[in-house]
Amino acid sequence: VKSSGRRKKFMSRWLALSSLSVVLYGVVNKIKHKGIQQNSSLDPDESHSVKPNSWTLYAYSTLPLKAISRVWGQFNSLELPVWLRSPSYKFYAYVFGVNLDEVAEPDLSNFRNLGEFFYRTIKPETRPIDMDAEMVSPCDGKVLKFGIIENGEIEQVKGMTYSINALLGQRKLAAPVHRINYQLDDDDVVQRHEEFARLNGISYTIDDIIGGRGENIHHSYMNQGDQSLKKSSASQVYEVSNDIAKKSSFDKQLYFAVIYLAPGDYHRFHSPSNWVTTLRRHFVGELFSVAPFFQKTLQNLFVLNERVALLGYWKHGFFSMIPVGATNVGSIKINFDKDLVTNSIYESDSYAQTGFASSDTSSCGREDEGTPLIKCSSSRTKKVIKNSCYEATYANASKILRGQPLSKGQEIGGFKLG
Amino acid sequence: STVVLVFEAPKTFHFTLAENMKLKMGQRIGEL
Repeated sequence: VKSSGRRKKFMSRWLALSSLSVVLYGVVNKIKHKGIQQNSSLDPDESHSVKPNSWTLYAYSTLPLKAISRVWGQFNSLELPVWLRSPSYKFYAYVFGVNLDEVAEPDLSNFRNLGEFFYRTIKPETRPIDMDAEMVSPCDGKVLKFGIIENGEIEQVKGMTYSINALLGQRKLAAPVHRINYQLDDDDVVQRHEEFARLNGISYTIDDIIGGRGENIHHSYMNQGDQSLKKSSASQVYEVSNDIAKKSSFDKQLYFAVIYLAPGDYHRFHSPSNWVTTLRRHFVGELFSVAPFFQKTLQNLFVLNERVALLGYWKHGFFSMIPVGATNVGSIKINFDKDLVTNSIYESDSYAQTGFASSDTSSCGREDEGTPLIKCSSSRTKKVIKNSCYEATYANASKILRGQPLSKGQEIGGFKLG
Repeated sequence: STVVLVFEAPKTFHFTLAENMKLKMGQRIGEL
């Protein structure tokens, strides 16, 4: 009896000590990270600090969430013995409400680990695409918020908003810090893209936009403040115009929709319409859980978390789709962008050749200033800087469309565990 | 995980959604 009492006391002390050290580690990390920001030539971006309305949230924000996410991913990459696979996935399906009849792979033991099962494909006939609709759902999930964007603010939940600039990156569209090197189109691809443009009423390319014909169309929505639109041919930096409130076209609105994917949902996302993505911005943020509870309690959640903003245009103008990561799903995959690596300690090799990055999302790295805020090295030694933004362009994907064309219902990518 | 859509559309566009509505990929979410 005595030894069990002593054991209990030892365990509780050990638990208290270890949780205190984890929180302390997080606080030290935060201070260090602030130091990096102060040293860099950019003012720390306010929207990247957790303004917790309680000490529990502050303690939560000091946890090494990305490290936890990576460990979770490693754990789920461990290959399961064949006899254990099917019962494990059936248990997971039972707990999280997965409909196993929809899974494209009939034999569950072919999924080597939970990570593969989580990233499963489903039978196409179970998700018919409503081709007559103007827009379809990009993924399975639950609608959390939707509506019209007034004054550049998106409502997270009642009474809590975040700015579109913080979500998508703002102001000066830097010349692409990283060019995804496609083979330029050969004839039949050109024809296919011309067909895509014609069918989808895309009668302009980015040059039209830059030329001002579509002044309400392009990235102006990421910009506040009046700057005149000019394209400096030398550096291809576009100072983009237009204040959100004074949108030049009076018959259009900016809309938003937020869809939450639960752990049991099919975790690949598809194109909600026919559009062209010209730019990708990878914001290296935190990996807080995005469960509805945290959406209600953590201010600025969507501009704190790691996310990949795909920007571009559709026949009505500006279009963007932003997969936002979370602790258990730290890896965001984009099928046509092999260079994108999220939830990683090091920058992906591809940035090493061309990389400029900014440790501040207010304006992604700009080649024209020639001030490589973080010059990437040629080997995988560069650590990713938190709250930085790595931008890449898909302009090479198509001479006609100046971006990657995406058809309604086409699979774009998905979320992977860890 | 979460997917956020931000896009420009004519004022006649409207969502065919409701808060907390369950969605399936490919289902109609908006029309003009």
